[in-house]
Amino acid sequence: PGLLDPTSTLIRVMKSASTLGIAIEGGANTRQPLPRVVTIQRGGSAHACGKLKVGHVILEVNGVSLRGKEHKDAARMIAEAFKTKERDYIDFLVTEFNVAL
Amino acid sequence: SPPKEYEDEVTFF
Repeated sequence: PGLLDPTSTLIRVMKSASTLGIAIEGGANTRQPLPRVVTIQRGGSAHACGKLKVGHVILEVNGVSLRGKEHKDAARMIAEAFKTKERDYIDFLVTEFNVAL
Repeated sequence: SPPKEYEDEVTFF
């Protein structure tokens, strides 16, 4: 089951550009235990989507929880979600509150 | 090296 706490939002980012166009920080065993969006780059798919924002904490990618995943593993999941041809979108479950879930 | 909990890794996609 997903982490459907009341503060979470599902955002579908279509792969409308050649890059996803975000940067994340954090991961398990850091001060920011779940990855947080720190940059939305103009011209990227996330910017075109318009819903993903700086400060969003990513709980899940395509329904897979990032809880307990270290930075490099979370980053790999996001990179692979963007690269795969199985879907023309990435679903992010995010929360705006920086809570240690 | 600093304790791991103080690392600030950032990855761009």
